[in-house]
Amino acid sequence: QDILGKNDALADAMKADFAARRIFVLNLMGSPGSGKTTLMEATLCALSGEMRIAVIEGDLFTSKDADRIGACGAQVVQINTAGGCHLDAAMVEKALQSLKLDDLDLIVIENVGNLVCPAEFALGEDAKAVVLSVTEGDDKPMKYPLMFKESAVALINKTDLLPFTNFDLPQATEDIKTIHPGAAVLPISATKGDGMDVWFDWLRGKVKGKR
Amino acid sequence: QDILGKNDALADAMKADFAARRIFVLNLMGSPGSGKTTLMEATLCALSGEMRIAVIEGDLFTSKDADRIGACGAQVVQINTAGGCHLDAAMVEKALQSLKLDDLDLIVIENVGNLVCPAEFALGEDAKAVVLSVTEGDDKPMKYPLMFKESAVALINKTDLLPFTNFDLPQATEDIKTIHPGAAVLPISATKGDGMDVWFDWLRGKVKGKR
Ligand SMILES: Nc1nc2c(ncn2[C@@H]2O[C@H](COP(=O)(O)OP(=O)(O)OP(=O)(O)O)[C@@H](O)[C@H]2O)c(=O)[nH]1
Ligand SMILES: Nc1nc2c(ncn2[C@@H]2O[C@H](COP(=O)(O)OP(=O)(O)OP(=O)(O)O)[C@@H](O)[C@H]2O)c(=O)[nH]1
Ligand SMILES: [Mg+2]
Ligand SMILES: [Mg+2]
Ligand SMILES: [Zn+2]
Ligand SMILES: [Zn+2]
Repeated sequence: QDILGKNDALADAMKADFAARRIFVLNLMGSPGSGKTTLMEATLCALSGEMRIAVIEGDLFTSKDADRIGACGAQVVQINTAGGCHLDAAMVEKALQSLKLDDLDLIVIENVGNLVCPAEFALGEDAKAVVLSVTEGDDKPMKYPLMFKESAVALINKTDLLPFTNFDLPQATEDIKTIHPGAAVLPISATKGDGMDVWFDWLRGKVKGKR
Repeated sequence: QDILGKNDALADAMKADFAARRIFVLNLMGSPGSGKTTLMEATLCALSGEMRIAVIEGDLFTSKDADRIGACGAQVVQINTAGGCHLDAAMVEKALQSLKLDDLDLIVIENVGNLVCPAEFALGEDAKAVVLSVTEGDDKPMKYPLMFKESAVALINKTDLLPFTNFDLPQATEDIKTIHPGAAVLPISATKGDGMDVWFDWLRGKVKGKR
């Protein structure tokens, strides 16, 4: 319990600093391969012209995700946990040192691909978002409820593959709303673009709110 | 480190008991929604006539997976970790008390959906297997190497969806072999049946080896 206490204290300090700098910070989570990096690639393409975005990438090993984000022209830093299953505030604090924080509107932290413990560790973020891909199955909200309870928005990704799955979108949406009545549930396809406008508007609203 | 030490001691004792009973035990892992339960449903349908199989299901919450396995007629017990991100030997030991272990040939333990820490906790198994679905992306072996290093077999599932993904099967296979040269890499479709014969033969060989 002490670990969470220390983590929360540091996260609170970071959150205060982000508030002073008027930067909206999002903690982006989801299973391995749910589409978090693809979502960020599409988001950077659409929004880099109207807001200044930096990305912190979290993975066990490799800089594969940061390389993809860097190719979009955004500030990016890769955290390697060397086997750790989630990011914590200390790792993010260290990564922030490689970013130029002045003049930023949005920082997105892509957490380690894991539908379990990342939801328990605050990183100083203003909000959490979870990406659930339809190919994972519609039972995930009920089986991994904490992630959905903590997330302000649930992006149901890869809707282009819906015709090839048994994913029940109304049921999954209802389950998420049962777990977290205030959550926004956004069906999207990060590769085909379906529903992405609603996601971009959600981000625009949050960034404006911090200005 | 002490936690792993205690866990390993218990796991070793269980492994010895399984050896005495001549039961082959498999620890089945993979991301949430990679297809572990679907694989077991298809495996039970194909092999229940020739070998006596029990399944231990591990999830944070719900008995959804055990209910699916129970409908196949196999002995099954559901472990709920109440938020824990992996199974450990103590949880499995407790679950074993609800199974009739006499006359079993095979026990499959479906671990919590998580590509990270389950690979670190021995459960008394003879071997580990990892299910990677093509919809998760071909970068997973390099990004989550421990899981592939520990697994004797990597099942590349949902090959029926290959035409709709950018998954590079030869590259993923090469990466797995680089991480774990002795691993068997089996492309399968748990729902369509492609490649499943090779998987069934792999299991037959292991069960016979324990007889
Ligand atoms: N069909 C389809 N595929 C998608 C979509 N979004 C992502 N993908 C594919 O899903 C795979 C995984 O995408 P990533 O963006 O790397 O997933 P991730 O969540 O960042 O994965 P990790 O960082 O390893 O946890 C890739 O092959 C993507 O091309 C989508 O909307 N539709
Ligand atoms: N197209 C296709 N879908 C599959 C295949 N195998 C599983 N699925 C689907 O993938 C989704 C998840 O399957 P599950 O078997 O529940 O996955 P799991 O790994 O047991 O999930 P957790 O226990 O929650 O970690 C379901 O919608 C299945 O129908 C396959 O070979 N092809
Ligand atoms: Mg990623
Ligand atoms: Mg399952
Ligand atoms: Zn963790
Ligand atoms: Zn764990």
